[in-house]
Amino acid sequence: MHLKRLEIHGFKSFADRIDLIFKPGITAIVGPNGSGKSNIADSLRWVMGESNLRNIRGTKYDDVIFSGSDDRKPLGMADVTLVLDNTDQTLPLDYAEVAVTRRVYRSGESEFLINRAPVRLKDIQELFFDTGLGKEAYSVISQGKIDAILSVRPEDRRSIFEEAA
Amino acid sequence: MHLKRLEIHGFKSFADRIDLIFKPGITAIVGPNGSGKSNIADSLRWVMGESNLRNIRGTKYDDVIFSGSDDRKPLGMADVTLVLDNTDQTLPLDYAEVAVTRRVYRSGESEFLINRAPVRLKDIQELFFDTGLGKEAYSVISQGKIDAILSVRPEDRRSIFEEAA
Amino acid sequence: IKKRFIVTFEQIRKEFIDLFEQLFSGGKADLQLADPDLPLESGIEILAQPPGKRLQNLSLLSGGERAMTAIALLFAILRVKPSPFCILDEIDATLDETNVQRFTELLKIFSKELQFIVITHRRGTMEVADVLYGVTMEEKGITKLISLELKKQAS
Amino acid sequence: IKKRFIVTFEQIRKEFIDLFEQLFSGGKADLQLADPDLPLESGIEILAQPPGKRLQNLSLLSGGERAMTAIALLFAILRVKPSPFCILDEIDATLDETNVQRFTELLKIFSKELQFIVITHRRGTMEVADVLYGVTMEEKGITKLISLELKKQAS
Ligand SMILES: Nc1ncnc2c1ncn2[C@@H]1O[C@H](COP(=O)(O)OP(=O)(O)OP(=O)(O)O)[C@@H](O)[C@H]1O
Ligand SMILES: Nc1ncnc2c1ncn2[C@@H]1O[C@H](COP(=O)(O)OP(=O)(O)OP(=O)(O)O)[C@@H](O)[C@H]1O
Ligand SMILES: [Mg+2]
Ligand SMILES: [Mg+2]
Repeated sequence: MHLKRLEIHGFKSFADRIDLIFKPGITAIVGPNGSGKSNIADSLRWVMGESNLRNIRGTKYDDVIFSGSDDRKPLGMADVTLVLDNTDQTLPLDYAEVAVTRRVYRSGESEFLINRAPVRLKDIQELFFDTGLGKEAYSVISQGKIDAILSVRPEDRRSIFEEAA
Repeated sequence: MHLKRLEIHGFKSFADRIDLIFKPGITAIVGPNGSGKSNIADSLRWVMGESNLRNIRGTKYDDVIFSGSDDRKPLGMADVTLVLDNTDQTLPLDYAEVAVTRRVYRSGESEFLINRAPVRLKDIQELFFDTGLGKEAYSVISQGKIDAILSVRPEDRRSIFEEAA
Repeated sequence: IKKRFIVTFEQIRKEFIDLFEQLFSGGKADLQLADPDLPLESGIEILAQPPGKRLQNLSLLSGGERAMTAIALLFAILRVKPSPFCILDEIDATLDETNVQRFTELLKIFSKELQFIVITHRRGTMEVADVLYGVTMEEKGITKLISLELKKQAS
Repeated sequence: IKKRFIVTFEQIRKEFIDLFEQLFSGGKADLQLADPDLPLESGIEILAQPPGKRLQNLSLLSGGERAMTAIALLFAILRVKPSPFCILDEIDATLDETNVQRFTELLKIFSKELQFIVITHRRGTMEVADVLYGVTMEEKGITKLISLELKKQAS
């Protein structure tokens, strides 16, 4: 299973839609301070069902919606779609390709889709959890957080190991 | 008032004595990972009277004494001397040059000297505190800690401002 | 449950010891149960000893040494419980040039089995990328994406 | 006491606003008392708005933007309550090349009034040093110091 495509529109600094194509192997993302690199990592966490806003540096739910700039008005919705190659059936779904979409509106309403079928946030979270990308999983290491793997208390560290077991 | 010289012997990785000469302006210290750069910053904090071992990454008092290497035995004492130019009398002492020395032995005994006269740790701390180099002062920013200036809670931040007042 | 935890723990421990030695070109490390008689409740201690140095508390390691130790642990977990993909945001920030090289060698090996998305400022890491994206903000506040050509030399 | 705190707070605030604009080549920032009616008990809020962007919670700023904001605050405090010397350990680690340049310009100006000892891996920061020391560990575990010649161009 691997990532194929990430489509981001209205999420944080992505006022204009961007599309990232991923291949197997190593994809590097570079650019100046504040240009949006970590926002791409945040959008990945968010579309995979992140429910703790602090893990994507937010405090209110609408922090993830483009809030405007000098020349642009705020947008009314954030929309992220992640497309995965599932030919090895790692995800427990009968599709060779799986598209997961998460949307949130300024009103507070949210939408969740798996291959265009409406689902709940919970369904998205369980989908990824079953592939080993759960809460404590090491699939996303945020900026400044690599050292935290060591500073975690021995007891907390244990829960990470238990999850791996 | 400015730093003139720092003599380090037996402190952390300084099994062989080193002497740093400081001039006014900018002194840069460079080198590979783990070579001893932050240890120099630690030795400065320590000789200025740092009493919280965690601020110099230690847990026991003898963490600051050279603990040996593949080819060398541990040493029995850590010794740091800081020499300051005091011609503008910033330090409340009647000397143009002030030398502050701090030693600790494996036995746990400590020695503190100001211009070779034995003093208490408290005297060294007060000497620097009066020049605005006190507890919360911004005279030493440790590795990885620049961001902490922002994450400090608004109430804690206030105590830093109060100190400056 | 207890058996499965101990099996997994031992696997991660073995990989961690091996990966630490690779990343540090020597030295030794270990993972230990704080209380071996109570494996299901005990905390897990990390021991790390860079080459030529004595074993001391993890807190005394340098910034770069801590990052390399954390990378060894992260990759040990990835080897035992593989994730299909892994997103790394500037984990090479505190590494010197030599350590960036060692890190990227490991990254290349692991990238045969799992997909990596790495955010980086470091040339050494960019050089092992198969795909390179540039992120800019020509229009202030708006992120724009550019696909960058990699001048890949024959490897 | 109250008067002195308010005076100092206002001075730091003024310098912070000015230094932020210098470091970001624009934008605006502020320091505010969370509760202006209780100056002696109120917490202090930091507001930072990089050029072209909208004012949002500090947490949403990027790693490099947070470091630049922290540097503006640090230097504001140094200007109001000068310390004779200041030791900075890799505070430029998360800055891109442009921001390293802006940081070093500020460092040069402040270094006329106070002495800086900076630990760094960044070329831009090394280039503004008056004295450069190299630290090595040829013999493992033992730090050795070398004085490095600076190839200073005429400035
Ligand atoms: N809801 C939002 N609307 C508009 N802009 C936002 C929103 N949330 C965050 N941003 C902006 O995104 C920028 C941060 O982007 P990001 O953290 O991705 O930068 P980065 O490329 O990782 O930079 P660095 O190299 O410094 O880590 C900030 O300037 C922030 O103001
Ligand atoms: N008491 C001690 N005896 C011997 N070595 C010690 C002692 N305390 C710390 N060290 C060693 O000093 C090294 C750390 O040095 P330091 O933190 O100064 O590195 P650094 O040059 O700042 O590296 P980086 O660039 O990674 O931050 C560690 O390898 C540690 O083992
Ligand atoms: Mg970032
Ligand atoms: Mg260091």
